[in-house]
Amino acid sequence: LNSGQLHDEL
Amino acid sequence: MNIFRFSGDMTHLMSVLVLLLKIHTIKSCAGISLKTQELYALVFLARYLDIVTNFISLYNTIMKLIFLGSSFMIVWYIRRHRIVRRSYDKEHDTFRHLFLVLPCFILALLINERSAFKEIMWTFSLYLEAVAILPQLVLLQRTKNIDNLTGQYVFFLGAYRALYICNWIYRYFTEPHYVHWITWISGLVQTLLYADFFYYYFNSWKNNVKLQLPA
Repeated sequence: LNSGQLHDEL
Repeated sequence: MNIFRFSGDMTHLMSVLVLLLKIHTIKSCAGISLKTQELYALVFLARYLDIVTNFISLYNTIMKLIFLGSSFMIVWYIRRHRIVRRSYDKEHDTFRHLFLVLPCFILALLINERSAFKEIMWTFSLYLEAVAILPQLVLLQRTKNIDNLTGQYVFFLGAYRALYICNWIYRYFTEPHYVHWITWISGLVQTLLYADFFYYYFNSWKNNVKLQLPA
């Protein structure tokens, strides 16, 4: 799981 | 970024602007739940812990700053502003923070994607955001005359959630390995909480009568 992808929403 | 995500962010922004407009120009917070606003401030504080360490885009950073700043500004207005605080409906806004914060925190400790501090706080913010609107919905139910701006505020918040679900569906089909059960389920729960409100909102709009929720 890419954590950057997980946190790119607000 | 897809159109659903962007529209969702914009309706979220609109909801905050509508609320600030009401408070700043009419100098009134009648019908607004301080409890919900304090919970949102906590939601953003817990979620944006990575604001300085994890740069995604200028757009993300600016939006995070807006949501953080505006949520604390709204809380300050209701609690501290000489005129605004007089219109706060303290008698009806009786929801206890802890009933929502504690279960969300325990759930975040138990169910998370990774048990690192920031990750747990981020998960906690998702769970808390899902239920943070409850004190506001309870207050609306107790308020006989819901003014237009308060109604629009809740409407925009609900629209933001609905658009985020469209965004997840879109991303699921367009991005590989885009599966986030925790985000999706808490987001779905949050959106469902608005279903009842939406029903009465559209009815009052269709029949051109003042919005009122049944007790």
